[in-house]
Amino acid sequence: CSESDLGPISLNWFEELSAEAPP
Amino acid sequence: DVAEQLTPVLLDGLREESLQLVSKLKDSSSSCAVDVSTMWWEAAGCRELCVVTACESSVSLWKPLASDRWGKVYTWQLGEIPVIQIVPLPDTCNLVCIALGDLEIGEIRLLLYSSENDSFKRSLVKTGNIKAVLGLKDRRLVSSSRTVQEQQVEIVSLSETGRSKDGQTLMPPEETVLAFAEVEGMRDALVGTTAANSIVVWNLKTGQLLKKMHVGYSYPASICHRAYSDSGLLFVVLSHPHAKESESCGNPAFRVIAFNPKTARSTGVTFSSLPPGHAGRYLEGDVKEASAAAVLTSGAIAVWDLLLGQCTALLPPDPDPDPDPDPDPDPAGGWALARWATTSACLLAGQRDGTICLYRY
Repeated sequence: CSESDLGPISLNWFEELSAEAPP
Repeated sequence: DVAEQLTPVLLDGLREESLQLVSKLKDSSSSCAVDVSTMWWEAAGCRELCVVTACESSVSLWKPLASDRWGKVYTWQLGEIPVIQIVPLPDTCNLVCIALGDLEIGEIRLLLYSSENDSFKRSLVKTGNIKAVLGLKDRRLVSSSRTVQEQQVEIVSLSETGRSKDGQTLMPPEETVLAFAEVEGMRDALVGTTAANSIVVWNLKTGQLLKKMHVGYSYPASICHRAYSDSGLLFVVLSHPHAKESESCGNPAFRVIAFNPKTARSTGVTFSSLPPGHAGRYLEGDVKEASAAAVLTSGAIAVWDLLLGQCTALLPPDPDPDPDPDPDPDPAGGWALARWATTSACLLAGQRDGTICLYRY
């Protein structure tokens, strides 16, 4: 799969989603 | 003779990956196996990988003896509520959980061995209308349960002596969670699959619900078995008990899907379909590392390499034909359970009569 199919990929997705999600 | 009869059918010339019958165990006091698993058992300074078998009213612990034989160490006799499943606790010793209930799980109990006073015990961990349960690393147990108004997703920590310590709740999604999988290599990440065919991701440390991602409409009621993160993608192994056969994918039992958790977009990586010409569908199964095993409605067990998406071995439905055939044989006789031991090197295959066969894979 290419990045364009899945959108921008982040290696730190877990930390970034944890910072964005409601507590 | 028995080993010869049980030699699995190999497909597509993948002869290096096959199943070899190592041993059989049969509980003479029970007629039907509900579940089978493995657990580490340490007594008198000796640590061994043991087999745990469950029938509706009891759970037995079996230790390896010489010459690939097994000896029953202990049987926990349980009450009137039937055992539904064994819930192994990874990386623990002398502890195993079981789920009991009628149709749905009503309680979870812990069965344990205390080496201090050489005794077998049991304790109640949780009661409720429990929809899913999974043993996690570090002696933790996660479960989803429903009341009329709301869903609770809870982590219970267990001590070495089995006593429950303080629990922690995770933010529940709107839909009922039907299965859980730890994200390998990420201690604080957990995924679940829901009744509305979504993947949800939690932060176990904070209890946050981080993301909900839809699996798609083609494969309803997906069940997650395994998850790992690599190169910024979340790879999830799903089984599809209700998948419909299609021309492009055959009859898929398992799929590996890559999700981008940042965008919730996904793409299929591999399909593991029923062997060509094999009628029926997936009934129940287990995944360990890159190996998947499933009981099919035909009564056969199929084994796949998930990375190749290829069936590598098949145990036929009637592995041990009765020399004096039953005049009214069960058309879907044969295998009822397929579980990996703590590694994918050993498959535990349960027959309908309660016999458990151990295969080297």
